[in-house]
Amino acid sequence: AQLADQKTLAKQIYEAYLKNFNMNKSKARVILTGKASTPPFVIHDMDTLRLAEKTLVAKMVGNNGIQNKEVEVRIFHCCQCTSVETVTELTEFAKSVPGFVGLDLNDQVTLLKYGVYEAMFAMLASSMNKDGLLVAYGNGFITREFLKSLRKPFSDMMEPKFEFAMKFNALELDDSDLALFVAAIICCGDRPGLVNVGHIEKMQERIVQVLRLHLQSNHPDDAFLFPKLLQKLADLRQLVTEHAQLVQEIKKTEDTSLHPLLQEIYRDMY
Amino acid sequence: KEKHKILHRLLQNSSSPVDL
Repeated sequence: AQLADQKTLAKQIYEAYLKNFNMNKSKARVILTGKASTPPFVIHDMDTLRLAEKTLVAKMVGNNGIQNKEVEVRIFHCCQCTSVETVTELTEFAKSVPGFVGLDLNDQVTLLKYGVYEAMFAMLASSMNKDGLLVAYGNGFITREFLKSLRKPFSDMMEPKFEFAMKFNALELDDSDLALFVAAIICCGDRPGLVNVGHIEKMQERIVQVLRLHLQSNHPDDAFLFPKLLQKLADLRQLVTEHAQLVQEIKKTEDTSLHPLLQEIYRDMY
Repeated sequence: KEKHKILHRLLQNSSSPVDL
């Protein structure tokens, strides 16, 4: 009965993941391996970026004064738009994780505040390969070299995510593994300021246990995958800490604004 | 609660989109 319960939970979380996220690893891999009917438009310099802005991300850069700003600020703005969309997807996903909506509302907020960026960077790896990153719902591909060529501090924004992604992708997780991993990131009992820690720890324990069993059956040849993934949770926390510091620096020194939802998340984070 | 009003709103009402 317990095993059946765990399988049901894994299935519910996987279904919620497929339903709520616009992009997932299997979709991204089809595009990145050249098997999509239309290949993504490659952004690798200023000209191709301008073209992409007119077509792929016209909604993000048009009619808000952003089109006259410098290239780094425009890209940063697009990153923010994508982040906001992903936070809303993650919120809906979290609400579908059994037990989450029964938590104290302030604890739900705390779990999202601290979990969304870790989850986002874990999922971002699915859209990356060593040469670049899928953007605009998989319709574009921006090269790692082009992102690196931007001026500082913007050039430092994505490179740590590529480095994390290359190691993370080597674990060869599929979407069913990632769904449970993302749920484990969000339902984390040691976020600062949680009121009902015991309640969340119980939920976390159940999800982590299901993740361990799922990895055992889905990756029988990699006995150390579970401990490797637990280490990735720590790596993601470090990645987010550094990202938050970089965003604070950009906010202080650059002529750019931060979306109110992202401001809420970053404020008093670490 | 005031500090995280958009997150609160997203949690309580899924049909309210966030402006980009």
